[in-house]
Amino acid sequence: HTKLLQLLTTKPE
Amino acid sequence: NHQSTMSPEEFISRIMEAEPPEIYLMEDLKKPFTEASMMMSLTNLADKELVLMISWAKKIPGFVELSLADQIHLLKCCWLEILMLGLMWRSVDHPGKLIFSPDFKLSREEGQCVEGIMEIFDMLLAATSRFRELKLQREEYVCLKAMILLNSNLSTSSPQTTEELESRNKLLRLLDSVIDALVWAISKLGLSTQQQTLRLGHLAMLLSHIRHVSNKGMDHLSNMKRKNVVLVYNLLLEMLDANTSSSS
Repeated sequence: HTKLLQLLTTKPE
Repeated sequence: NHQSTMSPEEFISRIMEAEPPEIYLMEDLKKPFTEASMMMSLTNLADKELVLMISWAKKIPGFVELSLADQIHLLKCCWLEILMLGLMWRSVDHPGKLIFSPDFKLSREEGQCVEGIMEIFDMLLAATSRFRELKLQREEYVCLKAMILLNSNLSTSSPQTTEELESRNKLLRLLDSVIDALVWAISKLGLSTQQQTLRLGHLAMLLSHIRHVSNKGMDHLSNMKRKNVVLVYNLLLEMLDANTSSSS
């Protein structure tokens, strides 16, 4: 997993 | 498709709320700069800003409803333009200076220590001056930033799957919304109809300058990386590689 993909797919806290 | 039913006023208020917080470099800057120290500060700040940019994009109404492939592609295409427009906005009231962050401000002359960067600083300062002359408003600024994101990649290949086609259609409707929002923001300024049209044109034309400076900046950064002046890592590396590998 790339960092960009990871940031895009994590739900906002 | 809630964004199509959203009024321009509501759309603008949503993208105003999406604005990232002010970011600090938080480094002890040793002056005078060296080529390596300035590049390191610039790339450290860019990397921090990129993380916030992803959160910002996700708050643009409708963005997360695009396909993940489109979301990734758009961000990879426009990230440096978005960083540069943000820099111009922060610098708009400081002629001759580039306000990278409240604790990292550079004058044009300080660009001398990095080979090839003064040319880019001058282009950034010139576009910033245009925004100053136009008295760019915050509402217009947030619309322009969203426009850059959504307009960054008009894919040449026609959509193959239903998902791709739906995402492409959503993207086009989102662009309609953001143009409507910018037109609405301009209409609030008390200008004649003709002056409003001219303003819209001038603002839109500035986006092509920003694309140009971004391309120059991308080349510069990849050269600095190739010559080992600066170590590019993390999210910034990923975003830079997306541009350099596709162009070579």
